[in-house]
Amino acid sequence: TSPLDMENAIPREKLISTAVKFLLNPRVHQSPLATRKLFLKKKGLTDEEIELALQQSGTATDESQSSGPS
Amino acid sequence: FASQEKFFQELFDSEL
Repeated sequence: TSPLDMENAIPREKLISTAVKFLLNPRVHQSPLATRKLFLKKKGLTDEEIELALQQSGTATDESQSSGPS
Repeated sequence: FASQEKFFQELFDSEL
């Protein structure tokens, strides 16, 4: 594995597990679902992988919507 | 927010 190919050499599993840890961060969790999805997409994940990461992290819901104005 | 995006980037990169 050449160091120059590092970005292409990241296995999909690693990418997804990283995305899961990323999604579990409270600050990330607070952000809208669309923002999280868009960011992961920019990071090279496919829609399928993003959905997978969301399911694995248990953060597939939009938390920011749950606490409405009282 | 740009700062949020930067935080996301750093967090993601630190996990890799």
